[in-house]
Amino acid sequence: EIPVRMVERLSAYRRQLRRWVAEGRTRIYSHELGALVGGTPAQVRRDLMTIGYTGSPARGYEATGLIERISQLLDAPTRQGVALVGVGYLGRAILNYFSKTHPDLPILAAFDVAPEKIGRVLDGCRCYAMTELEAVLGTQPVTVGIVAVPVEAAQGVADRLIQAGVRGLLNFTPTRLRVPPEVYVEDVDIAVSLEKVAFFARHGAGS
Amino acid sequence: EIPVRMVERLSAYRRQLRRWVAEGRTRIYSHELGALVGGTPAQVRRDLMTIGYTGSPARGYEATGLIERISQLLDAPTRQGVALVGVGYLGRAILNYFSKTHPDLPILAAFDVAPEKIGRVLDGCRCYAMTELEAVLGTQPVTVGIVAVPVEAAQGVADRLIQAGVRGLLNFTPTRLRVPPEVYVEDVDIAVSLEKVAFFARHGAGS
Ligand SMILES: NC(=O)c1ccc[n+]([C@@H]2O[C@H](COP(=O)([O-])OP(=O)(O)OC[C@H]3O[C@@H](n4cnc5c(N)ncnc54)[C@H](O)[C@@H]3O)[C@@H](O)[C@H]2O)c1
Ligand SMILES: NC(=O)c1ccc[n+]([C@@H]2O[C@H](COP(=O)([O-])OP(=O)(O)OC[C@H]3O[C@@H](n4cnc5c(N)ncnc54)[C@H](O)[C@@H]3O)[C@@H](O)[C@H]2O)c1
Repeated sequence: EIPVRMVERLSAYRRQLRRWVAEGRTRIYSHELGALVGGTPAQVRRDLMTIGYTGSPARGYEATGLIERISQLLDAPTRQGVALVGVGYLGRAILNYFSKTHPDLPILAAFDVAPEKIGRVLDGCRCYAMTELEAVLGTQPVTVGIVAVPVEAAQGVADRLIQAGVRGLLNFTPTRLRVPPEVYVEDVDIAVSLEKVAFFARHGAGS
Repeated sequence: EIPVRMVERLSAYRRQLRRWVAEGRTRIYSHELGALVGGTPAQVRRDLMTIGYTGSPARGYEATGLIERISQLLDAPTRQGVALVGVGYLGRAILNYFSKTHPDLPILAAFDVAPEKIGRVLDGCRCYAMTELEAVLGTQPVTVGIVAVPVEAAQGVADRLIQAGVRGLLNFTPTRLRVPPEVYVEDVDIAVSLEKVAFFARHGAGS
């Protein structure tokens, strides 16, 4: 049983390790990874021991080996994908971003109700009508849904995604989605992040 | 010295308390707030004791009083605002969202380099040219900057915001900003949240 916060840290370590490797680095130290997530070198060492990866205090960790080990844990054995519902300003920003960063989780399909968006291919991703949701998810290995629709449509969209087999939701709408216990939901709220930044901007950079 | 994670929790409690009060509720229990942030009732009680607010196990906490107490801590004594730099897909989604949710931190000004955006008023917020950044920030109480520009422009934008007096940055670009020690930076990365959701979608809903 891996705690939610640890999965978050491992994902952030891997993202940064990939950047360092692209810059030509081969060994990384626990204090560098710690600084990345606002944690301590001891927490990094604990995280990496939990996933069975050890380094040495003098020589640090071997970067590509560590990326592989984290990927074994984080990535699905078979190709998994994401469905995006709502291709407005936020949806377009997400498609634009993912088309450039090639994450391990490709956005396989997008859905919207606006006629002028349906049938278009945006940043390499096809936008389908909401009426096609079940049919498209029946043919694609989608396990995660991104909810980027207006708040009044959010619960209805979540219900349909779950009905079609999705087991994880990334919710951008300012409402709490009611889901069955086997579905994992993560709320993203920029307002909470902004309040945190403003607090530490006034009180000196936090821990 | 309040830890970063606690500020995040307090902000999330307040957001949800406001919704419950709008629905007509007057008393809230620690297990309800705990469930909101994936924490325990004991952690909620510890958080609220740290800010000097107590309830009773039988009757819970009085909601409007608790909102006021959290606001005294989180909000600035004088009106503070935010500057948004980069009014593309993501910038527009942020302006659209904040124009509807009236947070305690208003977006006072937006900046971009694209001629067709400069001088327009989008969702109640004026878009200025980047050449006007210092002049506009000299007249508005801006302490936080949102960086929503293409990655290659990010560091330059951060430097100018800091030079103009901003002490907190919310960074959406996939690069680590180099800032002086008195500046607080928070990186937002949807890819990390998505990987976490996908992990728990496969392994059953997390803790
Ligand atoms: N969490 C945050 O910090 C944050 C930040 C920005 C936006 N948001 C939220 O994200 C959501 C999207 O924001 P936006 O700026 O992109 O809005 P938008 O209005 O630009 O886009 C919404 C899109 O959803 C589509 N849509 C409407 N009803 C639908 C339905 N029933 N099924 C499928 N598609 C539907 C619309 O056609 C449109 O393309 C909103 O709920 C907004 O509050 C949250
Ligand atoms: N962190 C995440 O999860 C996430 C998600 C989506 C997008 N993003 C990132 O957010 C940023 C914006 O994404 P987008 O989809 O809105 O891109 P976009 O290209 O639609 O918008 C960028 C805007 O910045 C403006 N701009 C360019 N150079 C500038 C400069 N020097 N000063 C001021 N403005 C400038 C452009 O004119 C444009 O309006 C990108 O860096 C993208 O990678 C991150």
